[in-house]
Amino acid sequence: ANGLTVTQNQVLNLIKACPRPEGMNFQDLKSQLHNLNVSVIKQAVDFLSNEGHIYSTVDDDHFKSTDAE
Amino acid sequence: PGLTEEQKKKIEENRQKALARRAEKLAQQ
Repeated sequence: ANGLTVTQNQVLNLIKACPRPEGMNFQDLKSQLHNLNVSVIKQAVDFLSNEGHIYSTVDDDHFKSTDAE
Repeated sequence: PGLTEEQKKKIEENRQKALARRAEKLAQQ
């Protein structure tokens, strides 16, 4: 409904749900989406970042959602 | 420990850039 794939929504929802001020790190995404290939997760992160749904925080491995707040 | 002021500033800058990208993408639709 929001134009995102199932994987993109899974990644976005995990990032949205992360309460830490620095956001969710890629390692946590990998462990929570252990059924998915790392490159597939990376592609989803890149897409979401490019579309402005998420952004990197303290470094290129931590992400927050623009939908939060 | 929490974030430093510098980290908070960087995060806010990145958030603003992402919001601008989001607005741009929505405008293209």
